[in-house]
Amino acid sequence: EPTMHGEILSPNYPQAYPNDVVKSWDIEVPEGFGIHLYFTHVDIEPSESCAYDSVQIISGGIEEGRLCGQRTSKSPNSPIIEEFQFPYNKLQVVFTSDFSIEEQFTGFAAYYTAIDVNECTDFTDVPCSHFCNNFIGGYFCSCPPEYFLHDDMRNCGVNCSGDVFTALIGEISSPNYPNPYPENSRCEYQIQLQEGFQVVVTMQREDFDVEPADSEGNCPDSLTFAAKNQQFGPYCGDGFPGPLTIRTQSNTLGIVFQTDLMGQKKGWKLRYHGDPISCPKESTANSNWEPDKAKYVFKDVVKITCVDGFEVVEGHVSSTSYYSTCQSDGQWSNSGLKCQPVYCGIPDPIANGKVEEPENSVFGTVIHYTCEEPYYYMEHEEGGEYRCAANGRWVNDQLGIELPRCIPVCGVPTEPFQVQQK
Amino acid sequence: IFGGQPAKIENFPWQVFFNHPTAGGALINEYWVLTAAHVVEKNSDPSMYAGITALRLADLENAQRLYTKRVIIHPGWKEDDDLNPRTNFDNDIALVQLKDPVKMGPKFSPICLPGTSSEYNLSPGDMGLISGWGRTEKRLHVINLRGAKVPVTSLETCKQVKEENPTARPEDYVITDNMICAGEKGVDSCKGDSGGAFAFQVPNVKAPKFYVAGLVSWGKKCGAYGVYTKVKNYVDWILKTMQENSGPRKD
Repeated sequence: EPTMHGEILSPNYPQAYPNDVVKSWDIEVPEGFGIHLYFTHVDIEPSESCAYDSVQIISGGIEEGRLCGQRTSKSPNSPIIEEFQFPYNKLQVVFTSDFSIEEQFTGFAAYYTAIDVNECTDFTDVPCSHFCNNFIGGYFCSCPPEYFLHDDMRNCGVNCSGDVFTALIGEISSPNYPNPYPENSRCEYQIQLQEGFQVVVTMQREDFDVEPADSEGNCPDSLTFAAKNQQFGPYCGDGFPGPLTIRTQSNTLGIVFQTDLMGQKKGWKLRYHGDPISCPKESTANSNWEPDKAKYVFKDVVKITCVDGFEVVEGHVSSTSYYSTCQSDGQWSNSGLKCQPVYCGIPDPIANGKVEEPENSVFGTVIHYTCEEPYYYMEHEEGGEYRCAANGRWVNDQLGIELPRCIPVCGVPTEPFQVQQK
Repeated sequence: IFGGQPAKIENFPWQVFFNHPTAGGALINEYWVLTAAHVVEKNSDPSMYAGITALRLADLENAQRLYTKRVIIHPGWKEDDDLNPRTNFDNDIALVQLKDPVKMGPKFSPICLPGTSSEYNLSPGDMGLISGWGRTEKRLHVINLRGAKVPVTSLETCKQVKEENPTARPEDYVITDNMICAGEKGVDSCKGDSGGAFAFQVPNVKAPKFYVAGLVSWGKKCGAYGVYTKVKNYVDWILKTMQENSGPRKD
C-alpha cells in the first residue's frame, strides 16, 4: 500500500550485513506525490564503481544512483548523508552484497517521505493546454474565457461546432475571424440545403490564412469539406490553395476546421449558395427534347419525342414520346428508355408470290414482293417494293399498306400450237 | 375437232374438260371458267378437270379437279324445250365459279378476255384456234386433246349450211350478231367441243398472246362451218358477274 513515508534498512542493520544478499524494496507513495529518499547511514564495502556491494536507487527502470563505502554527513546540522528527489510516486531500492572475507560492514539506513510534485513545472511535457494549477498531491487545468475544457481534462478549446446552415445563401467564417482563430479546436459545421440543390462554396484567396503545412506537407491546422463520397481538402496555408469555387454535387456539406495548439492565424471566411442540381443535357439518339434548353435543373420536365420511325417501348406498350424529369440527384428519370427503330414485323405472305425474308424488320428496311413468273405478274407494276414505315407498317408508294396482288398471266401457252400443213 | 391434229394441254393451258356431258370450257382466271350456256344449262354442278391432255382414267385421277361454287348462265339464254331441237343459241355463254383458285403453271393458265376496242373486231379470214376432245371425222370423242386452226367467215355462210338430215326448218335457226361463223371445209369443231375457246392472238403485241374471241356453240353439221358465241359482246357481263360474285379476297 502506498505510504507517505517509510524506513529502509539493510539486512541485520545496525549489525553487519551478510554475504551474498540481494534484497530490494519497492517504494510507493500516493499518486500525485513524489518521493524524497535520503540516507542517514552508509557503510558498505567500497569498490570501484560499487561493483561488489552496493545499494542502487532505480526509478522507472533507470538507475538513478548507486552507493557504497562509508559516508558521512557533509553538514553538521543534518544527519543526511545522501538524498534523492523524484517527481514520481514509485521507486525501487536494491541492496546487493557478495562474498567477502574482509572486515564487516553495517550496511545502510535510509528514509523516504512523500513530497508534493508541481506537475505544472516539474515535467518537460506541459500537462495543460492553457492554465495549469498545482495542488498538493495533484494538479488541474483551466481555460481562458470562451474556452472549455475538453473531456481529457487537459486541453481547452472553443465551442465552435454544431452550427447548421440551411439558408440557400450564407457566409461562414472561422471563430474570431479575422482575428486569430482559437488553438486546439475542432469546429464542425453543416450546410444542409433542401434536396435538389447543390452546395457551391466560393472562397476568396485572401480570405484564407491558416497555419501552413510542415515540411512533409501535413497541415497542422486545416479546413476540410466533405460531401457525399467526396472530400475537398484538407487545406492550409496563406491563401486558399484549392479551387475558388467548389461544386459539391450534394445538398449537404460538412465543414471541419481543426487547429492544434500552435500557430494561430487569421483563419478563413467562405461564402456558399445553393445551386439547383443540374441534369446533363444528354444527346439521346433519334429523339428531340422539348423544351430544348442549354441547361436543365432540378424539377425540369422534358418531353422526349422520338423522330419519325422510332418509338419507345415500355413493356408491351409502345409510344412515340415519353417524359423525363430532372431529379434531385442530378439524374434523369426514365433514363433507361430509348428511342428505337419501329419494328414492322414479318411481312405478310401473298398468294402466288413471295417476299424475301428481311434481315431486320425495322424502320427504313425495304422488302420486295415478287410474283411467281411466268405464270403470274404483279397487278401494279411498281407494287413490289415496300418500306417499313414510321407507323410500323410495310408501305408501298402506290398501294399503301395493301398487299400486292399476283395476277395470272393470260393467253400465253407454254408451248405454241403448231399447225401442220398438209 | 374435225381437220385438227393432236395437241398438248401446254398448247391450250386454259382448256377445261367438262365430263357429263363431254364439253369444254376456258379458264379466264383463278376462279372462273367460261363455257357455253348449253353445256351447263342442265348441270348446276359440272364435273371439271384442268391441266390434262389425255382423258384416260389415270390421267383424270392425277388431273386438277375443279369444283363448282356456282353456275351463272347468261340471262339472255333461252331455256331448252325438250320437245323441239334447239334452234336458238343466242347468248350461249355461261360462267362457272370455282370453289378454290386454280394454281397456275405450265398446264394451267387462263386465256385473256377480248378488249372492247375495234382492234378486237374479227374479219373474215382471221385465223383462230379451237381445241377439244369432241367428235372427229372418225370418232365420237377422242382421248387426246386436239386442236385446229380455223378462219372466220361471214355469218351468212353459216346461215347457208344445209343439214343432211334436218330436224328443224332452216329458217328456224337463229343467227345473231352475238355469234361468229368460222371454219372451212374439213376443219371445224363438233359435238363435245362445246364451250371451248375460239382463240385469237391479241392484236399489236410482240409476244404471242391469245384471247377468247368465241366459244364453241353450235352448227348444223360438223366438218365445215360452225357457230361460236362472240365473247366480245359479253365482256361487260362477264366482268360485272365476276365482280358481283367475288367474295372477300382470300389473299
